[in-house]
Amino acid sequence: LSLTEEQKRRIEENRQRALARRAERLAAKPQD
Amino acid sequence: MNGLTPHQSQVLNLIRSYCGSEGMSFDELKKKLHGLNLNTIKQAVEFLSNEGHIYSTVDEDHFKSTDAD
Repeated sequence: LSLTEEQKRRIEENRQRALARRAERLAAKPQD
Repeated sequence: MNGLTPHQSQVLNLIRSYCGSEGMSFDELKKKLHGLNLNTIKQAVEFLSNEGHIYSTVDEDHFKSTDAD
């Protein structure tokens, strides 16, 4: 399946948002 | 293991193992986890998404893992 430029842009945006969320969650976790 | 339940880990590993550019579809997840309750799969997907482990791709039914690439 080949993706359109619009789909690629949307996927990359979602990926960046998820990475930011992941970093937030990790920062909020208590460290050992 | 890494703060995830066994079901969440299972869902994450399946999504992570998928190589297609559009990500793994929810239908495919259901097929691969046929022994698992549909709600359990939905909850695992929601949790993993909220935690930033996975994200939706071409629509809200396809997912990729943030640590896939």
